[in-house]
Amino acid sequence: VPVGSGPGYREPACDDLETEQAALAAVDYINQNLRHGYKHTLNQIDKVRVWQRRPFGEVYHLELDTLETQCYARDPTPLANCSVRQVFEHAVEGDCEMQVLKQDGQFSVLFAKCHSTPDSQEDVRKVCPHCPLLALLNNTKVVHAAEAALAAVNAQSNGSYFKLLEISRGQLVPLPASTYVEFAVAATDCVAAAVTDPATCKLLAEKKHGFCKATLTEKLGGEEVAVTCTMFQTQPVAVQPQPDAAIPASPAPAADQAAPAPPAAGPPAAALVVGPMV
Amino acid sequence: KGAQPGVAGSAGLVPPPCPGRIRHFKI
Repeated sequence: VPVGSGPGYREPACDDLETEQAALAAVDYINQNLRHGYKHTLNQIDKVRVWQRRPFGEVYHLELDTLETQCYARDPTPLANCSVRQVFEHAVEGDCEMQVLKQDGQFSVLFAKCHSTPDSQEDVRKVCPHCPLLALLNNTKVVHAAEAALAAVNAQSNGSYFKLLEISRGQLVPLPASTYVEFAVAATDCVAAAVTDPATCKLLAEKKHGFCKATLTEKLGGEEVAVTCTMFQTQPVAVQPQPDAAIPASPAPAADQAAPAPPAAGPPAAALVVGPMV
Repeated sequence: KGAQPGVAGSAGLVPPPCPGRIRHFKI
């Protein structure tokens, strides 16, 4: 930009159609590249600047607020059909910084950095004083509930043996004393009924994922587990233009996409992981 | 006292360009 010719960018309104189109393309990219946690939906566009790109196109620099939905990352349900996690369920928000190229009327993401944070305990308590709050994903009771629920699933499976991929949510319910947990599973090459050493079971090359919700209730002299799982159809690998730029390290605990599971320790909400990690 | 209705009126109608609307709820 020649000296004295202005800032070199324009600032459309955050609710302009062009801004919203760029933001929706950005959120779509985030969800297409999520490997952990839940899909997010656009909540508010905080800031936008549009830079001319040489020789062609424009680059939208966006700051977006998102909210976690109830759809697991690999759930093929269209985002429009995914319910937003409500405050009484302990909502989770995402803060994203995105760069989206618009060229020939098409949007493609150049850069993405997101960080997710659960709502404060005070906010949840304001609308629901007795609702269970999110627990740490490595909480002993949460881990035990997921493992017990998965054991119940495998005990009843007349097909594949399933392995735990990640625990995505956990809540400790005081009355009745119970633990609510949501977790992802994947089918292995073992038959559930014939497994002797689960450690030898390998995830199928064409991964078959499932998502489970379970409640483990503490009873006198034992415990009872109720679990429901949804298995997803095998998804074709999404072919997406990938960013040229390296994605800087997120301030949030981020999980490597290649890792089989997110860290057990860390905040209750998994960090959003988008784009190729460098 | 004289007023400047054009200025006051237009200032009241123009929404702030950013941030945009909240689609669900703010936390």
